[in-house]
Amino acid sequence: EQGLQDAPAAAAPRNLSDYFKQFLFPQNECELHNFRLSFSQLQWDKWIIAPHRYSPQYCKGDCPRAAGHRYGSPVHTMVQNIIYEKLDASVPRPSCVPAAYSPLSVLTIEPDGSIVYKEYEDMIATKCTCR
Amino acid sequence: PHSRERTVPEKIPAFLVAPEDNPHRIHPLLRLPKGVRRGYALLPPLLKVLSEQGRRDWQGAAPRLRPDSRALRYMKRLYKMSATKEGIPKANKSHLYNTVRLFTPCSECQHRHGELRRGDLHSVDLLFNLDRVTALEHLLKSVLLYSFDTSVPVPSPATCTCHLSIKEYDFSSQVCPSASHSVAFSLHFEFRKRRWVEIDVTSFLQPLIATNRRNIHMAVNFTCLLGDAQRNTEQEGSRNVALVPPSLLLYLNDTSEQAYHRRNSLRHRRRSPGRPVQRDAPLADALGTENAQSKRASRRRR
Repeated sequence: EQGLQDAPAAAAPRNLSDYFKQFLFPQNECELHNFRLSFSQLQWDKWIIAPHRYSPQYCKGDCPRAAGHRYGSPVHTMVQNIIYEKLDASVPRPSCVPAAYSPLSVLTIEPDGSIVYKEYEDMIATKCTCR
Repeated sequence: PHSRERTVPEKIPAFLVAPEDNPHRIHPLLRLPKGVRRGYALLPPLLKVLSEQGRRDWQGAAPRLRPDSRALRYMKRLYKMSATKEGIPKANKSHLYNTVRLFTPCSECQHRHGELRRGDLHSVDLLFNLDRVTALEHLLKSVLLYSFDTSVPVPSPATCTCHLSIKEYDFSSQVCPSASHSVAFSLHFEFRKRRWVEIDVTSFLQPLIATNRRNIHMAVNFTCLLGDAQRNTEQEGSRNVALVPPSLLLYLNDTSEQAYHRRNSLRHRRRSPGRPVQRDAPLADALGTENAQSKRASRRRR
């Protein structure tokens, strides 16, 4: 409060919720981003018959301090945030990482000319979290 | 060797392997711009692992054989039936397999194909090499897949009898391969409607594949009586049906970590109505989503 009396009257924020949002939810917030690749770009289409294109997606962005509420992060994530802010800045802030995935079906040609259809786990990120 | 310890697959999904023949030559895609060529260490970890994996797995591997076009068409059809456009396994599929392997018979023992065209019975020696089946892939079903050369007009319907026998090589007594066990069965179908005939041979091959047998040698005698079986005499009716040597189709359940296990997802989905709504559904209105799903389910039921 001491600081507030002397400071010039700052422009009153449009509304308090917007004002407080900047503290809770960073601009570049941790979220899922689209990324679409085709196997021919990696020259893997020589043995991968299907699918031709694949969207692994990825997670990117800053983790808010109240990661628990928004991302279901464990308490440890908030503790790590506190350590970074209060105790040791060399301890990294929580990272924005995938939290759930979808499988992918792939049809490939084996070296002996046989063909295999296989469903692989955890190939497409579908949700992000802070950890 | 008759059976060999199957190699346990690496952590990296096999299909991510780069086919490097020359271990020192980096995959064209992985090659860095001239100025940074020495900075191999700068490569993203995944690409480094792939090229390392590619080098180890493909050391001296022969160039990749092209699969039979009919087999490829069949597997593409199977893929379309099993996965969405984006390649995600269809949820409504209740099968338990997460792997299907198609093997075409080794060429060297198809010498008898020359006689097929003489219009006599269609009998052929088949040798399938199952080296690619890994230790964690367990057999659920095996099928002999016959495809018909639909360019040859064939009157329909047809009654086909199939006589199958497994040839065992008894190395100890150097005797020529004896048929250890055989089975015969008949099928009746309309040629017009079918381009493929799938003959389930699971119980027949199960004992062999279960014992990690790497090579399966079988003789298949496939005779079709065309038109109305009663009126045709044996010889006149059994004309040659333009058959292609069958492929062997194995439906497998891969229990390795990298494979998708449908049963988990089914159990997970069955538990979800009771599952407490996750606090972290920031955008989706969890209750709304649950309502939407139950409405869709009841509509479908109606």
